[in-house]
Formats: sequence, C-alpha cells, structure tokens
Amino acid sequence: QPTAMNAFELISMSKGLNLSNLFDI
Amino acid sequence: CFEPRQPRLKKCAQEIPRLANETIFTTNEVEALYELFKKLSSSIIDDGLIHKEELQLALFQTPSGENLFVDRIFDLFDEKKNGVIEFDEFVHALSVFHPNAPMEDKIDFAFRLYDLRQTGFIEREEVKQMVIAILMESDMTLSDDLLEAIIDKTFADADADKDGRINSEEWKDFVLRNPNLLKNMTLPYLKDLTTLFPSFVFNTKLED
Repeated sequence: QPTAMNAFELISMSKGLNLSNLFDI
Repeated sequence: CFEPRQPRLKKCAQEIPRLANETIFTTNEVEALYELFKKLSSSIIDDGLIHKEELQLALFQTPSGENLFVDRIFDLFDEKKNGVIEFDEFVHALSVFHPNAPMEDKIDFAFRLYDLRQTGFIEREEVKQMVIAILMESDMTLSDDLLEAIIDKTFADADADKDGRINSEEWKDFVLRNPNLLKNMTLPYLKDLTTLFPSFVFNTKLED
C-alpha cells in the first residue's frame, strides 16, 4: 500500500536502484 | 596491459593492487569484477566502457527508455564526468555496496543519489520528482493529494529543522531510524565475486 510508506521507501523500490540486476547477465 | 581489443582499459598488473588498495576488494576480487565489467561494457558497444544504455539494459533488460534513477546511478559511478563508466570508477562505486563497507559511506552515497540537483540538500521538489518517477515506472497512479500527504509525512519525520529540505545530518538520523532505506545499498553478491566469476583465474596475474 504506497500511502503507508514514506517517500523514500517508495523511491527505493525502483528497478534503476536495484543493482543486483547487474549480476543477472 | 592486456586486452588489446580494449585499449582504453588499463587493467595493468599495477592497476589491480591499486584498486584493491583504494577499495574493500582483494586483488582477486578486483579481477573477478573485471569479468563482470567486461560483460557489461560489451553488451551494446564492445569498447571496454559502460555506456548509459548498457547500464539501462542491465537494470531494465531494455536499452531504450529513460529512467531518472539510472541517470543518477550513472552520474555517481561516472566520477570523471566524461559520460562513460570506466573500470576503476566501477570498482570504486561498487565498493560502497559491499556488505562490509562502512555504513557512513552507504548513507553518504544514498544522500548524493537523492540530491538530484547536487545542492547539498534533498529538497521537497526533488522528492516529489522521484516519487512521480517511481509511480510512472511502476504504472501506479496516486492523486496529487495523496502524493503530497506522503511527502508531508516524510518531511515531518526527516526534516528536523523544518526548513523544507533534508540536510546530510537529518538524512543520517532518518536512515538510522529507517534502516530498510539502505537495503539496496548492499549487494550480497559482492561477497562471492570469485565464486560467481571463476573465469578470472584464467586471466589472473596475481595471487591474493
């Protein structure tokens, strides 16, 4: 539920910030 | 140096210990990171440099499209600000994401990431811009009232001096109270580099 989160919790969900995907190659 | 097809990569015997010295990685781990770097930096243009499209491809599985957060990550990795990520920049930046890296470094990196205009403060407008970006990325919609309410609540908690912006001290206090905000600043994979990229042993010139 996005409204229960603080703004940075929402922001940190971006795929662009999930660098573990760099290892999926 | 070797890798004649990639002359711009200065992975010399002296460079590896230098990078190990400057970061949390061992020399063998730096070499294993080079195996990852080679894959990433050749995914679109095989020139031994990571271009923004290659970072975008690795993170989103598509080279096209724009993403505010990819832009920010790219900018922070690109220390020399020459529009590409070189191997030494890659190693420096990933060092912050190591599970054993100092918490202070992770807090500082996240602050610089979210300080979009690099003013030394995370401003309310920047937070709004980032929330809108994540909503678009996730195909979510929120009314403007709800969006403002989320940002109000965040600033009520984070902006201790109530000046409408979050300074680095306020950020530190805020993330220490909300440690899950730093979750994506740690990559457990970085502890297993030599296992993940065993092919480094064929190219190694050093022993740890």
